Amino acid sequence: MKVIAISNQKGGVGKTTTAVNLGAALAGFGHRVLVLDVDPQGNGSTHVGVDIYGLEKSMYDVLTDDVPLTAIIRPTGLEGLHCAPSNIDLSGAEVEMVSAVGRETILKEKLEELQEKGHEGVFFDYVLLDCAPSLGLLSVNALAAADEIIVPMQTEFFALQGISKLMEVVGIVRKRINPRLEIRGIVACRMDTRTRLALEVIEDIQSHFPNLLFEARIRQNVKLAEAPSFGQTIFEYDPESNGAQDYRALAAEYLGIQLED
Amino acid sequence: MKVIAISNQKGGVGKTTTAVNLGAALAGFGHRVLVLDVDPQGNGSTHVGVDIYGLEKSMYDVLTDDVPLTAIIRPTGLEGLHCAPSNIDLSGAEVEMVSAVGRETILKEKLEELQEKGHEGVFFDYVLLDCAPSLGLLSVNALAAADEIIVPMQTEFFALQGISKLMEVVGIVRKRINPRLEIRGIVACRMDTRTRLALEVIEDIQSHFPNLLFEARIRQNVKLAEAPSFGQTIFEYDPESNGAQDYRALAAEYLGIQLED
Ligand SMILES: Nc1ncnc2c1ncn2[C@@H]1O[C@H](COP(=O)(O)OP(=O)(O)OP(=O)(O)O)[C@@H](O)[C@H]1O
Ligand SMILES: Nc1ncnc2c1ncn2[C@@H]1O[C@H](COP(=O)(O)OP(=O)(O)OP(=O)(O)O)[C@@H](O)[C@H]1O
Ligand SMILES: [Mg+2]
Ligand SMILES: [Mg+2]
Repeated sequence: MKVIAISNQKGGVGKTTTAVNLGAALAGFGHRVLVLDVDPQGNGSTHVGVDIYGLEKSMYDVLTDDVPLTAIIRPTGLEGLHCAPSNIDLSGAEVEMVSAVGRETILKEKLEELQEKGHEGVFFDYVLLDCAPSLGLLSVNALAAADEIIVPMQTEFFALQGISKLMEVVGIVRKRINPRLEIRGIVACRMDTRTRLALEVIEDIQSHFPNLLFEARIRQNVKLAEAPSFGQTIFEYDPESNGAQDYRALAAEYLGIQLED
Repeated sequence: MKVIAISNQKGGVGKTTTAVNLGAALAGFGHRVLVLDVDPQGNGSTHVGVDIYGLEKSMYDVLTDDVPLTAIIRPTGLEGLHCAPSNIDLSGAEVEMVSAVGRETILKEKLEELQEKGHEGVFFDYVLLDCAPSLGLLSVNALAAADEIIVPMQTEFFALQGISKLMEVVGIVRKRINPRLEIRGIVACRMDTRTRLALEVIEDIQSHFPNLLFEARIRQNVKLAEAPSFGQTIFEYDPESNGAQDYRALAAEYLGIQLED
């Protein structure tokens, strides 16, 4: 079971869109995928059709009340894709977790239990952690629990800002808690491919982080922005769209699969 | 001197782009405008050409070391537009301010001093506060110091999320610290006018907040994203662009001026 944190403390860069649609694309290649929402905004959960206002138990209970992940995991409308949802209750979690012993590895523990026992007979191949735009205790839990990080970045002027801060936190987590954590790659998101600005930002990212940028770029596509309002991944909402093609290409690249064009 | 907080705790919705370009448009109508950066990301400062890595003194010193605003204010490339810059040092400010007496009204005090004494003979008509994507002590200082708030919102599915939280904080600030604070309006930003999603979100905003949505909508325009990389407002970078037209229309609406088309 590989745990991938989708992480960038900058707001609105494409974390949720990537966590959900890369997850869905991996499921489309036959894998069993869990989208685990660690953001009190609950966008990832809403995106896959969960009614976050009607949740009896959520990630808040898992992290503060010793509820096992299997108690909150549910299927989505897409074959092979499950969700462990969050809602605004989770914003209370950091305050409660702050004085707990081993407060940074609570999520790690819960994921290890899931890896061992499975969920109703399902053993997940991939768990994608949809992180909040912050570097607080929830995000540290995500980094401490992850095997790898994928960093979505907008192809706009301020894109690289804050990345050194993220790298700093990753370095500390790797040193003190989770030595196997590695940055798997950077995904260019919301790319307006016709503009010179996007290409300049791409060059900029490549020069700062050679070999980290995925070949697959996620272009600006309104279908990706519409899908969450129907509680669907892009593969249910519009499987022929550029958005679906791009996330499928990203998943193939991640898996090392050659896609015929 | 009217103080306007450009505020929304959601990341990447257009606060900085609005603080800088609405400010520039108001300067274009003959007013003296100060863009005051209260975001440790320092994007507003960079946007108007400030080298935030070379700053000797910044908002950090103003808020934690009793430095007057006039000591850090500088002109920008645009006539009538000044800047009070920030950089990453400001992220240390909240921790230092937390134990100060009257910690929520430090900025208010500094702005009152500026209103009284001016800056090198200049008395500002408008001060636009570029807020960080959070509801922490810095943002509370901004709300406590402001006469009004303008809320930029993306015209996308999750746009309204978090607004009730913002309104809650505004209510508390109004009750306990700043009774004159009012929400002047909501600006639809980064609008992709060809899509039905944008129009649905607009209707949604109008039904939740009748009479708060400005008529002027800021359309998606790559020129607005390019301008900051040159350290310029849209009016210096591309005064004929849609971005410039939209911010000019917003300023005119704000001022109650009729623009001939
Ligand atoms: N490639 C794309 N094309 C069009 N719209 C996109 C694309 N990627 C993301 N969006 C839209 O941009 C907005 C922000 O994206 P998203 O929610 O994925 O970012 P995020 O990093 O998770 O934000 P947050 O920091 O608030 O969690 C959403 O409304 C989303 O639908
Ligand atoms: N109307 C627009 N058209 C095109 N790009 C835009 C528009 N408005 C903003 N952008 C771009 O979107 C990104 C986010 O905008 P901006 O920085 O203004 O948001 P913000 O709310 O200040 O973000 P943060 O929460 O990080 O402070 C920037 O790269 C900006 O250049
Ligand atoms: Mg998100
Ligand atoms: Mg900003």
